[in-house]
Amino acid sequence: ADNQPRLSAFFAPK
Amino acid sequence: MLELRLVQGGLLKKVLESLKDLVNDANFDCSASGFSLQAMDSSHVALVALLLRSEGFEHYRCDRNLSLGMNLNNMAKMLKCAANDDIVTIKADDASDSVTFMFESPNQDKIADFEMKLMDIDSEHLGIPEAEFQAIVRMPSAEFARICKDLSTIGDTVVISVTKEGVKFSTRGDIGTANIVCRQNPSIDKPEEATIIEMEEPVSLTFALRYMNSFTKATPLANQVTISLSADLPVVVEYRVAEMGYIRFYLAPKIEE
Repeated sequence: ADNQPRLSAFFAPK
Repeated sequence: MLELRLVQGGLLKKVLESLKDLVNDANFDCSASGFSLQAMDSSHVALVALLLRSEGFEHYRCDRNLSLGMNLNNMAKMLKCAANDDIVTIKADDASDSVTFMFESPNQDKIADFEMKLMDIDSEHLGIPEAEFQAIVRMPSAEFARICKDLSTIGDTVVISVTKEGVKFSTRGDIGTANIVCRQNPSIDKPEEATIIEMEEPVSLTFALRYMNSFTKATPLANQVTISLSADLPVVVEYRVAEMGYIRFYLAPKIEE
């Protein structure tokens, strides 16, 4: 399983 | 019309060397306040935010906001042609599809200009809120680089744990395990060698060492690095760029299996 989330899981697009 | 003259041209060379392996293409945003960039790596796991404030330039003219799309590898190639003590000027016309880098030797006996084609880049900017961190570690940048390099010979990930005792960097791989603890050390005589830990709460997070090692390409920019950590949030690894700004790397933590 991929246990590396992307940054979009933390920061919303501006 | 854009014209930015930086006496410490070597800084721009170092900035590009620290970005070019993480990000292929990026838009440099120029406004009255400064020269900035926000870009993610191709897998959208890491992000870099650069700011060079306008006050840090000897001459800063930016008539209207401009976004210059550049291939960072090609930009680095051009800046490599400047000497470390050259004065670098970045010039672009509003409607132009190219940017010019001018390099002047300190005694003005050699002047070179390099013109580079600009690119159209679709970039997505993320809103990064100001955060209160559970722990902030400030330590010598060369020490942090050495730790990341050493641990990556043993494992693929690093667990960074901050407690009252200090900051611990741990890894595990097929051949065994490694733990490196750095204790707080105010180093009053040599502040560049200090390790300072501000901790609200103990915190422990896991990160891919591949990205951490990439961030340490910025080590020549600053004697100290700041690592800001909060549970379940991306780490921020910050290098100051002289008195004029910063380069900040964000990396999403791994989810514990």
